Amino acid sequence: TSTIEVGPGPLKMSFSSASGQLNRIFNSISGVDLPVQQSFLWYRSSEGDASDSQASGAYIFRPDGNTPTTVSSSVPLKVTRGPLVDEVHQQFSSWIYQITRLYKNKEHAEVEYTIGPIPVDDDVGKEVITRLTANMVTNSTFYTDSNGRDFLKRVRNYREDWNLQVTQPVAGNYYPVNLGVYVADGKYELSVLVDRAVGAASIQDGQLEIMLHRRLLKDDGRGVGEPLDEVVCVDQDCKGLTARGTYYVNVEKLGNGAHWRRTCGQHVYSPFLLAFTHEDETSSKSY
Amino acid sequence: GLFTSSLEDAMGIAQHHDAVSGTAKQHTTDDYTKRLALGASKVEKGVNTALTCLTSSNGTCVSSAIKFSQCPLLNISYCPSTEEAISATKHLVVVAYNPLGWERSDFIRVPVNDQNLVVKSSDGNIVESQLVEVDNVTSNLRKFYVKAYLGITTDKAPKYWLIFQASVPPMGWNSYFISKSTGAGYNNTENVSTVVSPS
Repeated sequence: TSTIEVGPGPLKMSFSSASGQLNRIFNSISGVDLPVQQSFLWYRSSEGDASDSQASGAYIFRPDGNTPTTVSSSVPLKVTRGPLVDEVHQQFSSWIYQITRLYKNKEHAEVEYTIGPIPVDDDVGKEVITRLTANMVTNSTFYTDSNGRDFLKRVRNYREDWNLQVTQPVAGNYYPVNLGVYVADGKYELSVLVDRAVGAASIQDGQLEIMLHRRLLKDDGRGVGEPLDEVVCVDQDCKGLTARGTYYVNVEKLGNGAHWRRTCGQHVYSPFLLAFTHEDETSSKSY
Repeated sequence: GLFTSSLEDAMGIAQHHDAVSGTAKQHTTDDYTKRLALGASKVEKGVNTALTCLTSSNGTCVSSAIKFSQCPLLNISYCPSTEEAISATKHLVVVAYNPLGWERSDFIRVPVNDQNLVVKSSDGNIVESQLVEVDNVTSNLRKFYVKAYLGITTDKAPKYWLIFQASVPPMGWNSYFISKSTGAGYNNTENVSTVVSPS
């Protein structure tokens, strides 16, 4: 009774019925069973300080402090179940909504986030991340794609080619992601694929974080000359942008994740093209 | 002449980092958005023409009566073609094109207003489907952004997502036919999602 299990197929997720948070991912066919938590947090955008006047802006990610603010530790959730898909709807705050979908016969969970408009009435720019925390010993290592090509090994606070002086403990460990990111320990691989270019990092062992949306109040002085603060207006009602996107989560035994990352990555990049018409069934070639 | 100039603009912008990253002034980004949308719109027309040719049963695609449309705002449940009432004589036809070089099976979600629908594959068999209610967040997003971007006021959002699994051959297409359920041999209540709200 303390957890809610969802998923119409062999892949299942369990959520805490008390906090609404994700607890674990397991697959009855592959035998994978990994405790995973997921949360939304935001970094306070730096406006520059005494030691460095660099503000966070469109070009530069520079958080004010290394510890992001957790949006919510307790989340109301609604579960819908059916023969093809189970959905978990979670409202993390008035401006963050998420639907986790587990389809029959799919090896991954599909997570659709809706973030925004990011509130800035407190005069604080915010850089919103989602963070997956798994019980994995990853030895400061994670992997990101290289423009959709090979997954390259990234080691925290370390570069193979030069002696790195760490001045930005968070931003200095962010990498660009076009296809996906994963962490691995001696047993499992936890992979995330994305539907758009994002930034991602593994600031602590077993963690993956992805930056999903930013709304900033200062310019970083790198040439744009405007803060990253786009608004959309209807009549006189202007709001900050809402970002809606999807990421895909998979857990495999060590060595088995690459196949999923490549095939699912192609499916994400080249989805079905859908066209619609109203016609008689017999008037066209169907396939 | 039909496609090239708008596509040149869109391709040029899409290859510049300012196209999507926010590293341009707002008025420049707005202009890029417009040109990317013009390119996408032209591509949509071209693909619709190609699908008309592919699906034309008599091979005369230019004079074919079939007119396809697409739904670029499906992410906020805005899709006039699928929301339109399905008549007793004509099905809603969903053509899925698979751009990959291998056969694949994926789930299709379309917004609909009717609860009593049945999905059939191209061989006439009933395909298992499921209805999920459209959530309020999506309905509100739809209302705001359709007004903002298309200038259309849409108070009435579709009630459901209709979900079914489509199987499509490599670099090929398959058609699925959605029609009103007559009730014979098909139990509608089975495909409505159940909602559980934990305390």
